[in-house]
Amino acid sequence: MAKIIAIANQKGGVGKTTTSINLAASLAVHSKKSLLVDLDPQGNSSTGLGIDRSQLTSSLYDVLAGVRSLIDVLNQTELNDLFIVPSTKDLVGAEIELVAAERREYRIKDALAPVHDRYDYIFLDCPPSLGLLTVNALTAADSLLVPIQSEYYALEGLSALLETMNLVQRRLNSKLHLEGIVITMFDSRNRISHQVVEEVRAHFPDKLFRTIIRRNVRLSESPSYGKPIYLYDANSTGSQDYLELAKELIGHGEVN
Amino acid sequence: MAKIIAIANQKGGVGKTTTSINLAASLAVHSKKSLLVDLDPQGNSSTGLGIDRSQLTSSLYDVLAGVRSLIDVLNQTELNDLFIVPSTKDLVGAEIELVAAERREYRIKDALAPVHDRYDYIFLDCPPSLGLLTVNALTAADSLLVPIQSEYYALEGLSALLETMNLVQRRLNSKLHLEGIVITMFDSRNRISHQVVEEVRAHFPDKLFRTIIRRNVRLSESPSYGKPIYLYDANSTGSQDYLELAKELIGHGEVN
Ligand SMILES: Nc1ncnc2c1ncn2[C@@H]1O[C@H](COP(=O)(O)OP(=O)(O)OP(=O)(O)O)[C@@H](O)[C@H]1O
Ligand SMILES: Nc1ncnc2c1ncn2[C@@H]1O[C@H](COP(=O)(O)OP(=O)(O)OP(=O)(O)O)[C@@H](O)[C@H]1O
Ligand SMILES: [Mg+2]
Ligand SMILES: [Mg+2]
Repeated sequence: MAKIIAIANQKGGVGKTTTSINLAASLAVHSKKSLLVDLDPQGNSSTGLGIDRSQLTSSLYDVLAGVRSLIDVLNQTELNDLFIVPSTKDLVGAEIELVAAERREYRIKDALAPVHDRYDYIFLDCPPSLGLLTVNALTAADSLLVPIQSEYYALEGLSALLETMNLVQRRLNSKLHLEGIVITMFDSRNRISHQVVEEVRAHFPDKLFRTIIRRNVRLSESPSYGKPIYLYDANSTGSQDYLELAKELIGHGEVN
Repeated sequence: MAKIIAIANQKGGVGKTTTSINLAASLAVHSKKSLLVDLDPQGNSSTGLGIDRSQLTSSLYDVLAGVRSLIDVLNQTELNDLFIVPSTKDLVGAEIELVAAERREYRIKDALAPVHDRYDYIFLDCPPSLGLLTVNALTAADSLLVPIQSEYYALEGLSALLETMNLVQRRLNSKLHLEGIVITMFDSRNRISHQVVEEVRAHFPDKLFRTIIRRNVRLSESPSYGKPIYLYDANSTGSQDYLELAKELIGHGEVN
């Protein structure tokens, strides 16, 4: 049975996609079979893993619309144990079209059911909003992983996100819990980076991942080659940090 | 008559709020009376200008719900010529509540009508999505200003944004046009920064602002003091860049 993790934060540009791609890829490197579902109409996870979105004949939108099964739209990546369900621009329409649809919050959960036991981990990369696509991800997920950028605005939206998680947990998905908070783009020379870590540690002492993702230019270069950091530059701090985070996440599973 | 400019890009974390605050503040420094409307439920523009959102008794949500006029919720900032309409968390509900409402796309335009002639510039800081709040901003605006981060994913969402602009221009607001594209977080040591500038210049030669906003840690520190960069550190490159951008924008008005 796969562990399904939603990677969400309505604050934009905090490293949701970078974490989705590189955590899923690092788990694949540790021989954990992983699937990444791109729930963002911008399709950054798809592009970042080398998918040419203009060549796609089907995508997540078709699955949500009920015309294709998830198995039909799966794509292999350069890593044997990593697969992706890509998204295209038409996913923007899904938020509006789903409003009046049957089981609108359960579309992702229902779509994942047939493939659930083929993977060790399934990651859901969310768009920067608390709309229906993110609610779908939280309804399907076992847990929520929250990337937080080490910048001043980082904590602003956190309480709204956790409120949404609690709402989904009460009404749609009783098993949902907070997997943890991971600090991204940490720059030790920058005072604010240290302040944010201390603030998060004070508010959520047992939910902050030990591994901190440092700011590393190689992480922002790797998507332009369509490769996760491990394949682009395995010696970079970005690659090391995400391998560490993957190990820490595997460790979470063992204690449960 | 105010020039109303929507600052939008559904890609997250590209500098929409930083540009909204500091461009509006820089225009106020040039004695242009400016108003900033915070359309993002996260309320980063409000916090970044020193508003304590927990103390607010009314906000943009009440205006969109028709229970208050915009004049009731205006707040003065530390700069004489800069005012803000703050937002609170309940704005998240507006996207859903407005779906079935009368004149749902015109709520911001209607709300601004009584104050239109009191300002030289009105800026609309948008959330990272192409939902109803952003469509409201585009319907109310004379033009669209697009901040683009100098990172790989920058150009991914641009075509979808311009398509939405064209759609709004055809159906809801015939005067809407592209004011320009401004490059943010430029780092001259970083190869990708140069590549993005060249790419944008190739695609939109006459729409790229000459002024480029450089990456500057002081810009990410100033919101924690609730001050625009000009009041936090007027000698910083961040402050200089936004003053330049303001001058360039004023120049746009003169040629029209
Ligand atoms: N640790 C890091 N070091 C350097 N750059 C990073 C790091 N993490 C992410 N980035 C860069 O920062 C930008 C934002 O990251 P990313 O796109 O992953 O955020 P996001 O939360 O998915 O954004 P959105 O809200 O638009 O979905 C990207 O250009 C990415 O390459
Ligand atoms: N030129 C710059 N130099 C350094 N940091 C910057 C610069 N511009 C913005 N930042 C920082 O980058 C982060 C993202 O910027 P900002 O919040 O303005 O983006 P946004 O597009 O409004 O995000 P969202 O999509 O969540 O609304 C913030 O922490 C901000 O302080
Ligand atoms: Mg993303
Ligand atoms: Mg913003």
